[in-house]
Amino acid sequence: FTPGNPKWKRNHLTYRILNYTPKMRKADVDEAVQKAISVWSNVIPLTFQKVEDKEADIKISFAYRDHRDNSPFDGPNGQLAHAFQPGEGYGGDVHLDEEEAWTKDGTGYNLFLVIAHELGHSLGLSHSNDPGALMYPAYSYTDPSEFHLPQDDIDGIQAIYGHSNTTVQPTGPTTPQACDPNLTFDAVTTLRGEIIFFKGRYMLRKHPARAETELNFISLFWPKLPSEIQAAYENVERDEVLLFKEDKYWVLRGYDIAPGYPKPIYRLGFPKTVKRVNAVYSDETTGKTYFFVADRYWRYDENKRSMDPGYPRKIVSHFGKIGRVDAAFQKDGYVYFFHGKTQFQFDPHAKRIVGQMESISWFNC
Amino acid sequence: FPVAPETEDERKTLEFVESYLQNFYDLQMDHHPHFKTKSENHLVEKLKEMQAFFGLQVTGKPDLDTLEMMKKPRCGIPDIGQYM
Repeated sequence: FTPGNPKWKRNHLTYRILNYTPKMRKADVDEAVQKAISVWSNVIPLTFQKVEDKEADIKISFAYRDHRDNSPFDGPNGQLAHAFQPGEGYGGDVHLDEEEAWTKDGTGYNLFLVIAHELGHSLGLSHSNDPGALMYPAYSYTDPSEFHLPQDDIDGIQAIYGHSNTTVQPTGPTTPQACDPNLTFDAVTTLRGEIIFFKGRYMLRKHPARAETELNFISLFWPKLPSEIQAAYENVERDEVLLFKEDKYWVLRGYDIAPGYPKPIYRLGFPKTVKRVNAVYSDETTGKTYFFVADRYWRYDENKRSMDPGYPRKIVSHFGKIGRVDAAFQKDGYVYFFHGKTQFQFDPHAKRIVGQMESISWFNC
Repeated sequence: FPVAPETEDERKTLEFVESYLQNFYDLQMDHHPHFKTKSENHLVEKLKEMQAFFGLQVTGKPDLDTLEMMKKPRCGIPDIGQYM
């Protein structure tokens, strides 16, 4: 919260766009502003009206270097924008650094995301130290079409203005905490000796030689990948990682998405009845890859690059009572299956479960 | 830290750290020799405040993780004193 807890005393606010950047179409700037306004108007009982030729509570403008508010901008990068807390005159105003590479997508700085953040200040919020929060001070990209206001920001703004008038209260994504015993995963894979755990728009990265676990946005490394990855595995021999979501898959070669992806999963030999993959792991000693879909599994031959005949089979018939699989990976000869908060260690030679632990057992909690 | 910078790089790093903390953590620096020690202590305190906010190791020193975080593009903090 901002010291002094400044807030607007009225529930109906006006906003005005004073000027435009030549780097984006006017319509795209208008759309970014309107979408940013709705991020907040959806969760609090305030209404916002756009005005054109008169004073407004929130004035949005692009400014260059010293723009007479005693807080000059610094050229490209560094400070992207700033905004004033609620109040008269400058109060609530948003200033955007004209020298930034403003865009409507993931290149440069996404105007919608930055304005949405600044409007949080215009409404009275300060910065959050939750790295997944919109009000986190450092910029990070999220595909605007996948953007949902995080719970941390909803809690903050509703503490100032109360709940929204909608019958169903909006909720938002929370940031994974590596040592949260309730943490579950969307997908897990090895990657060049590290283990990558996917959760929502995040990835937790664990290097065997490092004690701490690194939390990053997936978009930090791979802006073209979607969030909510559903399955992933590494083909060590080809130095590739395949990532699955719905009926598509991407190939990572090194740290880059291979060109021409995503491709349909049916290229791998799945029937059209399969709409998504729940989990997958690859056994580099046999060159066989195991795909898990609902209560069945397929076996794929990496050398022939085709599904083995006689599949799918029931998971329970070969892997025992591991239930539906959220995620899986193989390491040091064992297969690790994730089912909610529980993790099963499977010995493929003994063909049985030899261990059971918490899903977060890899994070040295 | 801040031991008197010995190399050009260290001097630039110190300037960068000072500028960041002045912009975002309201660091007040007084380079008058008489206030040098006090300013340096103030800088270390602000550096620790920044490290604590970002969940970094609170060392009071501009280690790599801290400098990496400082280099990330971010939201500015306008000087509201004037308009207040």
